[in-house]
Amino acid sequence: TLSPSEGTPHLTINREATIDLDSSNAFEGPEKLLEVWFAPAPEALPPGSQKNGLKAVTVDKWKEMLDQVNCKILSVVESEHVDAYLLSE
Amino acid sequence: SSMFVFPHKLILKTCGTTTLLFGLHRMLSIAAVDAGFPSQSTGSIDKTQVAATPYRVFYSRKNFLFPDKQHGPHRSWKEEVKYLDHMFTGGSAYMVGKMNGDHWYLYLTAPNTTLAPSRTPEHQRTVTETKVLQVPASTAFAVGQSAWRTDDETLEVLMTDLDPENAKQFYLEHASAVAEEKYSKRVREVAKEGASVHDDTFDVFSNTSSDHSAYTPDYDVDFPEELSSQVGTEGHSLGTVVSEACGLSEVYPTTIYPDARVDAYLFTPCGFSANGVIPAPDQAGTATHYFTVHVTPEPLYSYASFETNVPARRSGGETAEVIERVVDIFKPGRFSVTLFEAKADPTEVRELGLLGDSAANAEAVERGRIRSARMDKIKGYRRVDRIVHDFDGYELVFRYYERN
Repeated sequence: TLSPSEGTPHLTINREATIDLDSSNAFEGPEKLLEVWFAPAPEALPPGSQKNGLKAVTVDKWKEMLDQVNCKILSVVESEHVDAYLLSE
Repeated sequence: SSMFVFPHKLILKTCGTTTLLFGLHRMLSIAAVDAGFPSQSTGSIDKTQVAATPYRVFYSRKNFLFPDKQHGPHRSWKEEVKYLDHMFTGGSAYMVGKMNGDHWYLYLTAPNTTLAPSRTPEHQRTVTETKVLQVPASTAFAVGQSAWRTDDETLEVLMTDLDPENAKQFYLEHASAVAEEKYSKRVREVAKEGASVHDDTFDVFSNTSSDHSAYTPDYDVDFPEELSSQVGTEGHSLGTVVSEACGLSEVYPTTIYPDARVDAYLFTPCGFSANGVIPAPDQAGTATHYFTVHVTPEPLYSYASFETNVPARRSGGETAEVIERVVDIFKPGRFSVTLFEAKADPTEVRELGLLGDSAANAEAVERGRIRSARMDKIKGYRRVDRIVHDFDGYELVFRYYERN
């Protein structure tokens, strides 16, 4: 058994979004899945882009985008190479 | 629903009546303005009118159960394709599977070659070549600076007609009972009262082995102040309980992935979502993968999805074993599997002379044949369809299974 390292991703919870969250009106599960690539690889970001690319974008900016999708951020797991957002609905 | 943000790409997977494609304009604007990716400006001083030019776009979905209840372009595949075609040039739309059964849709654009990096510089070629020769043939192109990356693979399992008795574990009532029985009432009391930052009493796995330490929530809070709280939630704590009880946390176990972190949420009155972040244990922080799970357990439209980009060879077994572990959790009546894999760059293959070794080449072909045959034999199910699509840079294999 290996032990977690200092680089273990950490979790942040947005409690406000979970208050009164109710999925009673949900009626089906099948999702839509969108993948948008802005460069072929993380080590191939184009000149002029932020060092961390999309990971440099703040939570507030993503929240603006997600408002148009009708999703709220419930929690985030941040790690060096990817941030994972758990969303409502 | 879930979102994964990498430096170079964004993955957004949304459930129910969400309007995913309505977020595209803002996403492209954010990529240009806030992340600095090359953009096409409309000449307006309005920053929301600036849009980054994507390198590549993929959009996919299973056929909806109730399309008339969807919003915007999401009522039909035709409308979605029209919306995407309006935004991107060079897109192609496909339907995969039986039209009168569980089929799957895909829209993708060709790679934007103006955004691809230059090929590996000559002075680095020797180094790259050395690395290539030290790894198995199947991973030969995971190194170097090539835009072609054979470690890029996405597995998606879409399951319907879940076993109703088994699906009860994704209801709040059932999960609460499990939590109380297994971890004592203290878990829920703490969740309701609020745990302080790093409050040890909130460690729902404190009575279990240390193997589970990576799944223990901690509450480092760095959300903007108006969004944040130093308090955990019942949905998250019960989500953690469910992911442990249903076996999800064993799909990528901490014995192999010590830095893995699973973030799970149990909705009220039912429904479950989980994201997993899986740093590769053997690559010193050079690669991190993800998995995501969403479940709607209601009998009339029961559904579960599992998606991951953890390369099968790093998961301690074959892709078929991962599928069997997942299917065993949800026990669907039928399910489809899509496996999207990047192909090796044929130019680089030729330049590095790897195809010159006919024995190695034959071995790789045989390995692929065995792997494919193994995928056709998922325990308890019969494979009904197998459809292969050869795209620019990728191979897609769609399989459909029904319970025996």
